[in-house]
Amino acid sequence: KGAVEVHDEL
Amino acid sequence: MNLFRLLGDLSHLASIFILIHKIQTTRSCRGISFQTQALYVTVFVARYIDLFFRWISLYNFFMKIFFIASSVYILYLMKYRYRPTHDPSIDTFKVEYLVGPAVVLSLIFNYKFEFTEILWTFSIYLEAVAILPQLFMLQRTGEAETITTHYLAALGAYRALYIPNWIYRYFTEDVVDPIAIVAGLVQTGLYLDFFYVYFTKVLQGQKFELPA
Repeated sequence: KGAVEVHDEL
Repeated sequence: MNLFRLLGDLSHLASIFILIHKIQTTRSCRGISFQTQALYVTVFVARYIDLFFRWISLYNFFMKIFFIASSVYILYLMKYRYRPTHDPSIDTFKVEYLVGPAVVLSLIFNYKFEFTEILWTFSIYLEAVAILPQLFMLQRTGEAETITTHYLAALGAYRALYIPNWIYRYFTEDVVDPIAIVAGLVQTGLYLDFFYVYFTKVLQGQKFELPA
């Protein structure tokens, strides 16, 4: 599973 | 974006409107922890600093602006506008015990050892425990105005709704964010006993009172 690259959550 | 996260963000938005409404209608910030509100400003500023260098979406942009502006406005209401109703003697939780560990953990457990990434991680860890001064105050006074409990319910629901959002994203987008997930579980866990009282009492029309 790819770790999150860009934090797109608030 | 998915329904769970949208409902979570709307619940977060609602919690802020409920709090501002409570302070303005009762013209007092009785029962609200200034320390928790100050921690939230710290969380938002540390996390939303990427407003200056990363564009996600219009929604993301406006929500970040709103959360920073509204949380600063709440501090203003508490510290200046309705200052006489703020009683620091019952808001005594030592926030150093929250900020300290959040700083240390963000230096150890992060995705990348970069300034903005460590700030983001710090904000995630701090947000998980930022409600403690408020819950501590609730414990000490043993009761809360009904509207304050609605504020806390909406605030607790916000991150609780992020949990199904993370499950959904795991299966549909193949992404996982372990730091946010672990912190989100802790954050939601801290509300469980509040939710128990809230659902068994407040929603039955009774006043919010903790068993003596």
